[in-house]
Amino acid sequence: SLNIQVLKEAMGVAQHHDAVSGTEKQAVANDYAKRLARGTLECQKVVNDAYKKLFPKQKEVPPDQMFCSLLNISMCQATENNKQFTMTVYNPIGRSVGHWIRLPVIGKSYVITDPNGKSVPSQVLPISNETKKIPERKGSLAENELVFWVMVPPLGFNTFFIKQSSGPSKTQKSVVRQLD
Amino acid sequence: NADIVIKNQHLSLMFDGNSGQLKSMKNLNSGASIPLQQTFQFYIGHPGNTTVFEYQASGAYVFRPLTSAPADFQPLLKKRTFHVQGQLVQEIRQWFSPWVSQVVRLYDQANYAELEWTVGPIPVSDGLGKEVITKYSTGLQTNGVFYTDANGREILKRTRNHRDTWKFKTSEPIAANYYPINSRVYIKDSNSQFTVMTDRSQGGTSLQDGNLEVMLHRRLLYDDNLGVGEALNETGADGKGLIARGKHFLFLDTVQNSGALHRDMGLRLYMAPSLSFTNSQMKQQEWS
Repeated sequence: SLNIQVLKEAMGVAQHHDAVSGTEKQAVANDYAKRLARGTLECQKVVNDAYKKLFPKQKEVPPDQMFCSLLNISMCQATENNKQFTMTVYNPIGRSVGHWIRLPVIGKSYVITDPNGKSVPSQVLPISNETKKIPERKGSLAENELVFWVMVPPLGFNTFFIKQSSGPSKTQKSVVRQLD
Repeated sequence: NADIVIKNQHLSLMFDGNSGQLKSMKNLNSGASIPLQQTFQFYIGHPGNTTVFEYQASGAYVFRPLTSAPADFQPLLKKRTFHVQGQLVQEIRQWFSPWVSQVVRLYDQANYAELEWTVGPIPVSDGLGKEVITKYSTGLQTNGVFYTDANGREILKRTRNHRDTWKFKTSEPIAANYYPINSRVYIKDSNSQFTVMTDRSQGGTSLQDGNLEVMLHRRLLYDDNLGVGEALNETGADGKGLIARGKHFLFLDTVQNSGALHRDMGLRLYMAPSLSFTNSQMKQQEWS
């Protein structure tokens, strides 16, 4: 609860109307952002600890969870720098939901296995030039986005196993056509 | 140059083969269909003026466009529109200006169209602050009425140039009709409803019947003198100004069906699943 307190206090500070409406000075906006980011990091530690308790025991020490907050600009070190990785999806709603996943990757073909051992179909799309030009993406290696659909149980989570593949897989390559 | 159609089990979107821009939207289940154009435009932010009582610039507290109509972007000499096809997702990648682009996405089985807009950095070397909007023109007969939400709960009816509690009179015909859009805005006629869900709180209005405009990004050069003490002009990571990126989710259906659509989507959007990753080499068999 100490960890969560950091985010709670950051949210408390951000109740000020200028945080909600964006009428604060730039320096204050930066400070709000820093407090919220720090609080988010602390909560991610709690999530990480929780998963370690919930995941099956592993021979070696279970690896830490990695979180990606820049997926909206197609940047995620965990999926770009690893040829094999697991992805855990948590659903906070009280009914099962489906969700489209878009992960920045460097390869063109991946084998995705759901918790029941079934292979998940996916599609790769090239990352657009507009996205590549965003300055906050400096250092990203991703050339493609891996898109697939996942189902997650109510107030629960599922873990998916994703591995780059050079052989046959259920990844469909997109057909890109310039119109003009 | 033939028109391009992307469709799935529920929706069909048509794009002009020359301009690559949206042309119509159709719900394949209920048959609801509308002409749908989408443009990006910008208002020039008012710099303020010298008379003491009217020194009101457009800024963090106040939206005050200099002109009564938004400006269009320079026509692009060279367009770059791409059509990305696949079984799970189809995209039309559009380019409106060197600093405005958008991807229209239609996922397999989705009952909405996802529009991912990217705006910025807004150039201000001409000394003019700019407030960028996107405008959806649907042809629906709305009689000046549109609807916005309050925190995703109460839906409020808005009527152009009107206030319930006082005799409407204003010197700002644009700003006076702007309202907060916390998560959704929609227009409807007797049959169909066109709903736009946003991924963040934005401002918007309906200045012509059948139209909806939503403000996406602002960059202004003057303090509006109401307390911040500085212009709304964040320079961002590389000092050139901020690039804003976000999403709109478009629904088209009968009026009867639309409520359930956007309420369900609201839950799925604003309580979306969270992702985390590990570099574990464990196989699924071991895991299970």
